[in-house]
Amino acid sequence: STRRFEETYAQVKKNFHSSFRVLFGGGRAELKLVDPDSVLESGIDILAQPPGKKLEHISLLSGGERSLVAIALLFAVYRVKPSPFCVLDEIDAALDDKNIGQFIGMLAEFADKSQFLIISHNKKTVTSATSLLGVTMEESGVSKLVTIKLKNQEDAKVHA
Amino acid sequence: STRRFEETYAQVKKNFHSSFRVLFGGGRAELKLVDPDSVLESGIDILAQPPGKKLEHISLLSGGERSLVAIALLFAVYRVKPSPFCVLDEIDAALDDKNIGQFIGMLAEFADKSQFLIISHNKKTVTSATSLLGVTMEESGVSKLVTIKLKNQEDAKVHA
Amino acid sequence: MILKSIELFGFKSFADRTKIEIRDGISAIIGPNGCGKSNILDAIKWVLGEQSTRNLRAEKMEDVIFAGTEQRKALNVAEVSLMLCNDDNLFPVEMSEIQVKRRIYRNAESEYFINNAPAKLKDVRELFFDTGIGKTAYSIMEQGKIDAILSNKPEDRRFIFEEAA
Amino acid sequence: MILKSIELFGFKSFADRTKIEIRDGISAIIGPNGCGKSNILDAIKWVLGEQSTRNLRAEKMEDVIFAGTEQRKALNVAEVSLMLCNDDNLFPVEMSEIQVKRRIYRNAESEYFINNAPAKLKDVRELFFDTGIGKTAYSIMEQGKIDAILSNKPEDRRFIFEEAA
Ligand SMILES: Nc1ncnc2c1ncn2[C@@H]1O[C@H](COP(=O)(O)OP(=O)(O)OP(=O)(O)O)[C@@H](O)[C@H]1O
Ligand SMILES: Nc1ncnc2c1ncn2[C@@H]1O[C@H](COP(=O)(O)OP(=O)(O)OP(=O)(O)O)[C@@H](O)[C@H]1O
Ligand SMILES: [Mg+2]
Ligand SMILES: [Mg+2]
Repeated sequence: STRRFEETYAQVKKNFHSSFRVLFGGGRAELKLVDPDSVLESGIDILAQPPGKKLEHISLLSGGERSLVAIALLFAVYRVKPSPFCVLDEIDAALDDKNIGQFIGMLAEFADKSQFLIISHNKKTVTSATSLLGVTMEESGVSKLVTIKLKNQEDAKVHA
Repeated sequence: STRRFEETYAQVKKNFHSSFRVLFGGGRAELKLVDPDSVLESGIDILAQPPGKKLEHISLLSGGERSLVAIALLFAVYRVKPSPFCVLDEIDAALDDKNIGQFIGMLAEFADKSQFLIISHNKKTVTSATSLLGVTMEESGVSKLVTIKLKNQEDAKVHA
Repeated sequence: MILKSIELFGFKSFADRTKIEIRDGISAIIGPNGCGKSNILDAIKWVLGEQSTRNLRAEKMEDVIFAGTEQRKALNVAEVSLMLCNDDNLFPVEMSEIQVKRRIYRNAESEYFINNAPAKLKDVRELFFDTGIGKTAYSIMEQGKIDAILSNKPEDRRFIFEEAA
Repeated sequence: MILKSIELFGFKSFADRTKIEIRDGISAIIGPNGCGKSNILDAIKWVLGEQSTRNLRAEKMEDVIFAGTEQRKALNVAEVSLMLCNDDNLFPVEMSEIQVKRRIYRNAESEYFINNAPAKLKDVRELFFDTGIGKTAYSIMEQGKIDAILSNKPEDRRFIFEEAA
């Protein structure tokens, strides 16, 4: 079990470094066991160095940088064992336009392997989707689904 | 001291109810002392009823609804004792377009009493500002200020 | 495609029976604040067997039943069904299509159904065991929780253990 | 207008001396992720006397000194100045303009200055006492902390006490 953990951990570590570099366009990131002698109980520290900056503990990074690091880790674990479907709720909330582009670029790579349900308020994220599920509350407090055609062609068919 | 607390609390309570109604366009909200007999040590529960919905504990509200309730409380306290300047860091992150409009509408009411520094990625929030301070990192890891004219007229003057 | 549809009835703000067809690729769920998007995520966790009310933004399990509005009375039962495709034999069963359903009445325990036959929570868990659905590290990422992935506490890095398990 | 300008030098990512003129009304601070916007907020908290490194997203106080990049060496001192207008006699002093400055060298304690005269932290606190600046409930709202206002724990509702105080 320690052995399986170490193999998985090694893979996640490697994927994390590479997905970080793709999302940040450079730099590097590392996972580090707090207690390498007690692998199954140890915490894991995360160090990140955005391009041009210094390697530091992620607690010093900005809100958006932390979100992007978390997304790198999410996809790193995902590559080890992709789940058939994945639901992500507003994980792009802290990202600026450029980083939203980076995020949806990486998401596109996984879209053929799994189904993704992405909840988002961001226009860029939403227009990159292959289908749209609109939720409204025409009647206060009661949710209703509307199907929306992409390219701003709302046909408001109600699924009920 | 208990008496001053109770007076302040009563004012905040009243302001909270009214700012909630303005931001949500209706409904009602209440502050409630968990332990009314031990006013100075008691926790305060917050109940909210968005228009048409049921009065419930705020833990059941959505991310955006919670942000708007927090903004209502922030302004409620603010009205009791306005501070000369106020710095708000991305408090609009979870709000949809309509609620951003509500937020900046209320902000405008206080703009003549105090100076506000609003950090935001949202175009609607940013274009409602009276002046713009742009921060960039031309050189990796080194922050620099750029003055930007509103109405998308970037003149990139560097304050250094 | 594995997930074909999600059907909600009486679950949180979904007072009316609502069937959500899911296509391949990336589906964006959009709508104004408070309209019910995160409730759909809660419904998926719930039907997969979520036992922690805190993880469902509720205090007791019956809080997931539609509580009524100014115009409508509360309902007494909540139900969520997941329709799954088994053409690739991902699930350890014969059928090519699987329906998993969970239902709760007020003041009662949850009931589970697999293809409409009564089942126990452990049957649902066994059905999904080793498919990577639901319990897999971060396959369901709640609103506001993205930062928690970065916690270095051992208990928060469940992902490594579940992957290795 | 009370706040005229903020000047940062060697504070976090502000390696170069940077003076930010603040006008009346609503100023929006914009820029890409990680460019330094929240660092400006940290600078304001810091010069007003913030003692908790956690509230500054730092582990030790000298973490606020520019730590260098791949191209530049680290600096050894951080300094932040606030320029305030006293025309309305908000502050208990004679001058119509007040400069508050905080400086820290590596391996040393913070130094404070009021109009360039050395001062103690308690002098700075007395200067701002009863003006509603900084310590006032929610006059400085950090990124990601808006939800914390809603906590019902007594210790988190400091706002009521500080208003009543
Ligand atoms: N049992 C219930 N009965 C009726 N309504 C409920 C129930 N539980 C939750 N709700 C309502 O559902 C709404 C929250 O829905 P949800 O969290 O899905 O919103 P959202 O679309 O994700 O919004 P946001 O964009 O702000 O995150 C709340 O207004 C809440 O009152
Ligand atoms: N002592 C320091 N020396 C050099 N750089 C530092 C120091 N402390 C913090 N930084 C850098 O400042 C950056 C964070 O800046 P800040 O939090 O202000 O970003 P931001 O503009 O608010 O971004 P976001 O939009 O993502 O919230 C980080 O990249 C961090 O590496
Ligand atoms: Mg939500
Ligand atoms: Mg920030």
